[in-house]
Amino acid sequence: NPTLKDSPPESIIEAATYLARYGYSSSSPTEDKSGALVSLSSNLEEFQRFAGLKVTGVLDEATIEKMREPRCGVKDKLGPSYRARRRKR
Amino acid sequence: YALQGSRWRTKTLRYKIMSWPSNLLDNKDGVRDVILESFKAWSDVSGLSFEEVGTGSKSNIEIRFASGDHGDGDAFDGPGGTLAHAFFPIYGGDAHFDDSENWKVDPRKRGGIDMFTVAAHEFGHSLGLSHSDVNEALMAPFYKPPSLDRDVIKEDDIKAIQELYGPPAADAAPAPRPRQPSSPGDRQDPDPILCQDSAVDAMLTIDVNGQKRTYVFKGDHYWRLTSSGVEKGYPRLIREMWGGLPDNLDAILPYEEADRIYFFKGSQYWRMTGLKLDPGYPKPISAGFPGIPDNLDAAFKWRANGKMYFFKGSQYWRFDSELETTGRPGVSDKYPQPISIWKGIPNNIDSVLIYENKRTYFFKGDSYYRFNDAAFSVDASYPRSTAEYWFGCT
Repeated sequence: NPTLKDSPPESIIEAATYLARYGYSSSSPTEDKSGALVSLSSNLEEFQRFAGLKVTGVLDEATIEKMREPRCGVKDKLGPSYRARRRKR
Repeated sequence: YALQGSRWRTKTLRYKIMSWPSNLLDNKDGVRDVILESFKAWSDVSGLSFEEVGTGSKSNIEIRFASGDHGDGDAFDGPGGTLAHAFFPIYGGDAHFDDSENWKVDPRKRGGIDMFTVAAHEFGHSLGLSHSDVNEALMAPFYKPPSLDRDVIKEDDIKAIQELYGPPAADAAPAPRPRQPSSPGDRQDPDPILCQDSAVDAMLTIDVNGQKRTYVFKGDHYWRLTSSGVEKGYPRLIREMWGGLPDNLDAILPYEEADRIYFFKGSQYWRMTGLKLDPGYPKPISAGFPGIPDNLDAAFKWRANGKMYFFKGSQYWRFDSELETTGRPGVSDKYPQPISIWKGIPNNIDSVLIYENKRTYFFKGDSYYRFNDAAFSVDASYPRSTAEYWFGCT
């Protein structure tokens, strides 16, 4: 099975930035013993599920393409960090 | 759908536009209209109403076009990527649009980002809605190419907004009567023909010199309506003013994209372009509209999907300008279908009117029915009296 390590590094950085920006992760990706980027992988799955993509946990072309679509800047997942950052006008 | 968790306590919300898109500074009216339409997309399907106020007035929602870091800790990223963001009610409700985008207010224009689609989505956040994982919903986070008919609010969105603010009040948008004629001299006593028998042959709303005009056709006469009844100086004779159209029309179908109007009677139809009758007409309905029957009751182009529908007796037909199977104009073999599919609409209707491109009204005898395009059924508290609401009869 392909792992995230098979993806070009710039794509991984792009995906990690995207996932953090839109509420899927709050930390940097970490590797497990096999070299898979664990937190990114599970966050990717979450994003793929939300976006209606095939859920693989792998940074495939369809996922990268979806991440490059124009979109709304509001986070898809509103975690505690979102609530902490937002202030009333 | 997903709700963020906060909502407005009032159902009448005020908004103001604090700054404008750089590429549309010469078309502020166009921007203003699109913003209004975007709010209206929500007020059409909920108990909310919206009002624009001046920049010096108090408002619930502030709208800004800004680029890069604009002071809220969430900098925009230039063309593409993030297009806009908005704050949920508990955070103030404001909506910010990335001024680096090539905004457009006309969905027919190629390229650019459709302001209506993005604004309607952002205002969903301003009202308390989070992103939906239903792909076709307006509240899905990804930008979709603009819809010409502005039919962006889907069932998922309606359920979400109605959970927060309930459905539209039955009387939220009654038929056009509140505005009075501009001067007392324009007022006319109730029309004796229409008030005695308010059944019509056909009705038509079209744009004439930039103004929306609504006409009623009945027998050999026609009337122009005001917002409170019938305009002074009517009825007039169809044959004198409509350049050769016959009396006793069956149906009228305006096709505004092409500036055309089709008139149907018996087995024939006439075509007008730019309000002038085209030469070579009448033609057989079977020639111009293959698959559509003669002696129609009514016809209209539905704003929900841009398709043409024809009604006769207890059945209806959908006419496609390009059938998937043949690539030619015609009617799919799925039709005719029973009118009962249009929940609440009776058989043997007289006319259908898309009033000011906003709502679909069906007329039969002395009654009319307001059809809710989103719910696909007649609104509660209908039918109502055509004479009273449309012709100003007392």
